[in-house]
Amino acid sequence: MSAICIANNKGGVGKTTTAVNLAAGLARLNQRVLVVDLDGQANATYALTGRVHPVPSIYDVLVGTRKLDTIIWQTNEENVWIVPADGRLQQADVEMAARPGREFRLARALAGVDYDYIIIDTPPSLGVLTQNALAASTDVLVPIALTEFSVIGMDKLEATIEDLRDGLNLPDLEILGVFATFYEDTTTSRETWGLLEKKFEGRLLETRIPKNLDLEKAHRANESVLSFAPNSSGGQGYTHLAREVKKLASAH
Amino acid sequence: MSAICIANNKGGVGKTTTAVNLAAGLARLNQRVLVVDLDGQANATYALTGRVHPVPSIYDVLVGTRKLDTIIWQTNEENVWIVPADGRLQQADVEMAARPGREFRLARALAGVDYDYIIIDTPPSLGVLTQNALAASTDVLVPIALTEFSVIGMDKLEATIEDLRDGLNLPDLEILGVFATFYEDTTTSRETWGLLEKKFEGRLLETRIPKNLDLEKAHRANESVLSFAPNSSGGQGYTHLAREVKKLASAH
Ligand SMILES: Nc1ncnc2c1ncn2[C@@H]1O[C@H](COP(=O)(O)OP(=O)(O)OP(=O)(O)O)[C@@H](O)[C@H]1O
Ligand SMILES: Nc1ncnc2c1ncn2[C@@H]1O[C@H](COP(=O)(O)OP(=O)(O)OP(=O)(O)O)[C@@H](O)[C@H]1O
Ligand SMILES: [Mg+2]
Ligand SMILES: [Mg+2]
Repeated sequence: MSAICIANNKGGVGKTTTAVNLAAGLARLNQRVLVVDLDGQANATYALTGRVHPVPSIYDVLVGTRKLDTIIWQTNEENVWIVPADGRLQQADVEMAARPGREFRLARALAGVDYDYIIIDTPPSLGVLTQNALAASTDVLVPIALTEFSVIGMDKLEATIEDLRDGLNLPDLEILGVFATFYEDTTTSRETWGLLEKKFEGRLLETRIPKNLDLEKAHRANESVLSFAPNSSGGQGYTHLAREVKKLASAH
Repeated sequence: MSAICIANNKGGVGKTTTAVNLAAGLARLNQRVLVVDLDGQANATYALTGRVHPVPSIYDVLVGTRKLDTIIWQTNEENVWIVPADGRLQQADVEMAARPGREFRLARALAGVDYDYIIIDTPPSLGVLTQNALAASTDVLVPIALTEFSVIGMDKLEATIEDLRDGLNLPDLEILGVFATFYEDTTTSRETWGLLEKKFEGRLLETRIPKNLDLEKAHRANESVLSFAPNSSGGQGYTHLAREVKKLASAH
């Protein structure tokens, strides 16, 4: 079983869009996939089910005593299940701050769970919730938008992930890869892609997710892009990503 | 003196782009402006100065005992100063969690400071750092990207800002307004704008910031768009926003 954390503290780089569509892509490769929404915005929850801030949610598992298996839902995508989030997670960092073992609540809660893939969507932050995601994962997947802020933030992000891996004692946690999102045929985009190629040689996935409005429209329709517009450039991109991730994840 | 917090827990909606360019716009209206970067990504710091994660920073004021006036810098924009951020802020929520009065550290640190406008850039979160920003502000300005997730998150965001205003006892804190960012001439964008008009009647600013690559390029050049490309649609948008904000802020 692979547990993949989608992480990047930069906002709006496509974490949720990746969590939702990678899950759907893997499901179409005959995998049973559980998405865990760890973000107080609950965007993945909404994108896959149409529900807005449902209670109970993963908050009650992390901060309360609810058992995770009591809040696993079906989604609009076949073979994709979800553990939903809600807005109370926005205060979870502070509420969990004083608890011993606070970074391992999710890992413990997921202990009995049996899926081929667990995909964890995280908030744009490196706080306690993202640390829970990392501590519960076998792999980290990092979407990088082709913008100045996103690229310039990568050194710090990588260093922090490595610090957390050491600090939380997670020697087997690997960066599965980084990959470009919002790719378009402009000079700026192509130049930035070139920078990424140099910087992340060996860890940069082949798949580039293009800027494609169908990805936004699919969220609106509460479907994955593979249901909504499979032949769109966004649909093809995530089909490709699922294949590439499956290959890499089963390799280690 | 107006202290304006740029807030939205959704990532990538244009908070930093607004903090930087609104500050520059107000400076061109003969105002002395201080930008406070409260985000561990330190994007506003980089955009206005080219510096990456400088130490010392606002972190040392909030978590340590440094005096704020010792870290006020000039920026590449005339009449815009900045209090920089650095990556250690990513852990500030947890580190400050146990301190009494943790939400008021910034307000106290800003007590002696004299500018026409203070513009506070916040992380995509509603935790302790954003609470510090709200507690130090006279006004909140909310950029809303014209996307499903951004619009759907608005109810929760508004409710949370009001809860925080009550919880932190900040009766004079006002939502100065909400305004659209990433506006473009597409059906989806225009429909979403229509939704915003209905939902936020009376609080929706006239200014709409269009999708414009010059805004991204200006960050790359470590200049405001008003220096980099004043006549671009992004430049005109932020010139307009500065005028509209100045009018509203001086009215109350
Ligand atoms: N390749 C793409 N092309 C066009 N739009 C996209 C693409 N990827 C994502 N989007 C849209 O961009 C916005 C940001 O994407 P998304 O919410 O997935 O990012 P995120 O990293 O999860 O954001 P946050 O940091 O707030 O959690 C959304 O409105 C989404 O629909
Ligand atoms: N109107 C616009 N047109 C085109 N690009 C824009 C526009 N506004 C912002 N951008 C770009 O979009 C990206 C996100 O903007 P920005 O970083 O200002 O958002 P943010 O809300 O501060 O993000 P975060 O939540 O991560 O702090 C940046 O790369 C920025 O250059
Ligand atoms: Mg997200
Ligand atoms: Mg920002």
